[in-house]
Amino acid sequence: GTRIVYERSFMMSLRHSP
Amino acid sequence: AEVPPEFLIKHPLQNTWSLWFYDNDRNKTWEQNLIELTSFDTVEDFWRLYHHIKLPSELRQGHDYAVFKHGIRPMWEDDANKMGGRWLINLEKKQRNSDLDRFWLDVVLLLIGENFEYSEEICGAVVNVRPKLDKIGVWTADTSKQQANLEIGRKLKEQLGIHGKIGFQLHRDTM
Repeated sequence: GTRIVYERSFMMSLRHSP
Repeated sequence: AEVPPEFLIKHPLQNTWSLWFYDNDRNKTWEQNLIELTSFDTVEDFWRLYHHIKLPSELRQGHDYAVFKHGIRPMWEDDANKMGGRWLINLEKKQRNSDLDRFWLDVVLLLIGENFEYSEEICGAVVNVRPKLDKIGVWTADTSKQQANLEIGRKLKEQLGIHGKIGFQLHRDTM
């Protein structure tokens, strides 16, 4: 099946999103 | 101006995760000390929580954090952990300021981002802050699945840049 995967760098880029 | 959609929709995680805290209050039983603080299922909610709480290095010795898939308690006795084990990363006291917090964050991001190839075998992770040796453990569900467990260990070492060996313990042995 499919799986929602987030790379570390992408999650880090959301670190300060409002 | 129209706000781009990616700023409106929070990024959903594959799983819902719970953050636990172990309080180490001598007057309470071990189970009473283990508290499920909250749970989260988006990247944004994780960061909001992360910015809101102390880092592991700021915790008092004897305290733990655990991040587990919602519904799995961070203890051997839980049905999801019974047949499982943990990869154990030991950190000396002098690494508390240099490595502990960033290793913990990296491990949690590996978990919630489903970055392990066999992520369905992942139960959760624990960080123990102790007087001599801090420990980060990554708990897997089934020790009979050797390839999955080895791949999880390999990914951990690669992500954290660990060159030496890391140990794997079966929960029933630790029991």
